[in-house]
Amino acid sequence: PEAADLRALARHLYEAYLKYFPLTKAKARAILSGKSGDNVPFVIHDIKSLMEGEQLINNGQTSFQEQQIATAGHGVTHTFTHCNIGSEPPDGVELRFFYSCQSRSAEAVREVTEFAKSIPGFVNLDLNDQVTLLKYGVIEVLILMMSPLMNKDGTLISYGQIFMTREFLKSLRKPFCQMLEPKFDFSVKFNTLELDDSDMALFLAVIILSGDRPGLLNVKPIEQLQETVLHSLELHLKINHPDSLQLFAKVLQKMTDLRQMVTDHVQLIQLLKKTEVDMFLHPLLQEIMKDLY
Amino acid sequence: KEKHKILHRLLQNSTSPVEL
Repeated sequence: PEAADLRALARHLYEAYLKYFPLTKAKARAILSGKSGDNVPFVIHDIKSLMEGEQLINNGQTSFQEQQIATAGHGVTHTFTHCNIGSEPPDGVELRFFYSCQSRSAEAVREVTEFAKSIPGFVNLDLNDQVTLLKYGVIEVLILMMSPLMNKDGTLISYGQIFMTREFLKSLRKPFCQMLEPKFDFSVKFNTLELDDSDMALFLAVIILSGDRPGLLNVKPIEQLQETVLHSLELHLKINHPDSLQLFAKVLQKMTDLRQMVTDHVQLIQLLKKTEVDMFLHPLLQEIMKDLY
Repeated sequence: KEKHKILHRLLQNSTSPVEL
């Protein structure tokens, strides 16, 4: 393809990314570095501050809750809307926090789906293949998208309104304390590549368009789409990061780490399902994780 | 198709709160 077409594709995907993902890396880094004016996150570092943070979210009628309620009619997040707001929380800090994470993850799956649909050619693929690409790609995308929210000391949650410390997450009981540690390790390394939101948009599309997902019916058109996005990413990185040598190769290498993290993450969820009596998995996440790996 | 009915629905309908 012509360079101009590849540039247009990069712009298109960046615009879609800005449209569907409410907390960009630019915003997140501004919050984390204290350069976002009045937008100072509430810090959760122990049980007391966790309770206060929950109150803050529940009383504040955040956009998150509004979105949950807005999507309730579609049966995607309604189950957890009822779990989180106004009714008795499930026992235990860990499970309650886990449910909030599930709620946000289900919403994020919806955002990623809309982004995937904006990739030129995606909606023309066999519908079953679209499902397969999302099923296998979406957790990789979600984990990758945690990186901009993280630094070595903790992570932004709840659309950047809260910063939860890594030490607090590590203090939760097993296996909850093990769930985010690998993501912190990955993020700290990934963040050294200093990708911006426009780079991320292209990289997410590359991940979604992986032609080697199990059960794909028609691999060829997926590989063709991915090849074009790869060319666009390569060119974009050269222009956007002229001094960063081999950045394209370094970015692509991260795909291996992401796959491993998804395998480990799903194993932890399966373990939770066996060990936690009260454990309730969101139907959308259940659908994605069933027979995944 | 039954196994992934929510994903199917998300792919076929726009459920963006903006468009609701």
